[in-house]
Amino acid sequence: AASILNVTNADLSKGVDYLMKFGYLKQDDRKMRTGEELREAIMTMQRFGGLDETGQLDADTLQLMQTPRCGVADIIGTAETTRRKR
Amino acid sequence: YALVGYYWQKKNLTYRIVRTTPQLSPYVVHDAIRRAFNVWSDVTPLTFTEKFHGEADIMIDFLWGFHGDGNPFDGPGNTLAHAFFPGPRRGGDTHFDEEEKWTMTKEGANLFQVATHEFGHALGLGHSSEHNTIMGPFYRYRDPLQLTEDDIRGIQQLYGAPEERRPKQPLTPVATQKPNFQPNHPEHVPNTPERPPQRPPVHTPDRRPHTPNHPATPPDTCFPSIDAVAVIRSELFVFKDRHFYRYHDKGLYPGYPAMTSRFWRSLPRGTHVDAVYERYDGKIVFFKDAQYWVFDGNYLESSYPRPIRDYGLHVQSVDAAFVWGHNGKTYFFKGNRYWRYDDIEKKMDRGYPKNIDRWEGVPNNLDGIMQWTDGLTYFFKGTKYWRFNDITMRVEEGYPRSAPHDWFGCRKVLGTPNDRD
Repeated sequence: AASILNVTNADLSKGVDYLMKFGYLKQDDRKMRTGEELREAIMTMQRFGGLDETGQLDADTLQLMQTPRCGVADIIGTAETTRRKR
Repeated sequence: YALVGYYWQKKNLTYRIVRTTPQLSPYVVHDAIRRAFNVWSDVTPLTFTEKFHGEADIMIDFLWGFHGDGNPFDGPGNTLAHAFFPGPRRGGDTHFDEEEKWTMTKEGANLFQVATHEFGHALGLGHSSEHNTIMGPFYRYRDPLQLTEDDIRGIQQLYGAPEERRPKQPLTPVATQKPNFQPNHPEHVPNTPERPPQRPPVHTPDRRPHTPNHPATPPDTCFPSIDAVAVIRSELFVFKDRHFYRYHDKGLYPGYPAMTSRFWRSLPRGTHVDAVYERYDGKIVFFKDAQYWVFDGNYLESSYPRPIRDYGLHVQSVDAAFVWGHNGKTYFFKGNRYWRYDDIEKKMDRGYPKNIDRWEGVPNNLDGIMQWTDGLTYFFKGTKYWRFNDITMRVEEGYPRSAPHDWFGCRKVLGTPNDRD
């Protein structure tokens, strides 16, 4: 996935953590996740942040992930539901 | 906008601030929280009442790290706060990360603005994917903060539009409410514009453009002294003789000064007031001689005026009154003495009055005192003012300074023999 998205493994890892934390990705096994799911999650997050929906973990997107924000998940019903099941 | 499927099934909600942050005075925190709720109550039929004990619908707290709700804070930066959606027990509760730099400015995290966003969650809104909305997930300082159409549509989807009711918070010039207002009436202030004062924007005082119809000659604000000063809804109000002057951060509002007894009717006409302060619950309290009046906005509460001995003040009048953010108590000053009153317990604290010299560097016979939005306390007397440091308990170096010049928009520095020229 890192090579597809053209990012380092560290940035990918941080990005995925962020996307899971705020509900863009389900908190299930990372190995079961497709590149397309990841790209869609990034695009949704970019929409919330007012960025171009490239689906790439580009510099603007990584920067957005550092922006101060609210701790409530952006997408309710994915990460939240999963957490409740556990 | 996004609705999460939960909403309050009642319109009158309560909130309680469990802890404030030491980074801001308690007064400033309470004021910021109250104003944040007002943003939502202005566009819905909801009301929010602060409780000081026991359980409230929305419990507000400043916490850090793991704090027992399964959603730990992450230290400075990134996550600033979170809130729970409406429901029993934890529902509606709102937590602010104590490790953020909380401010009331554009630096750090502006508490009023973050609280406004979080209360949107506490009322049932999720994050909006519409850019620039208050309910967007990313923090961005706004000047001024205003709900967008998207935010308003979202909240009104849950609770509807505001019902016709007596306005509680806005301070509206009386002139705009009176269709028979006569600008040339002898009671009207000589230097007000020929048109009735326009309604100042509620909660958005700092970006109002000056109207082209405003008279070219500005009012004289080089007061040799003032009668009272107060911060009401985070705006500066100065009272002098029969009039009051209302300021935003760039100067005097157009249409001011206005006559005090026309705005807050039921106050004695044609005279001055001694002291004014905004109480913890947003009510505005006026003192004149041995009586006091309590207003909700500009509506007099029933059974007022009352004698100031209700407060335990056995004097004929007070010089100044203010709420000290350092401890949230209300202070009254008269001559060289001061009293400390607990407005929540409704009783004078023991051991008062005390001598004013405990406020090191502050003079006797003050004209007014206020705690500004920077959390600092300012004492006014004559043309001078003193800035007081709550930590060292003394007046800061470099004071007194010229109050008309620094605060009231007077271009001259008063205090010289020919200062009125």
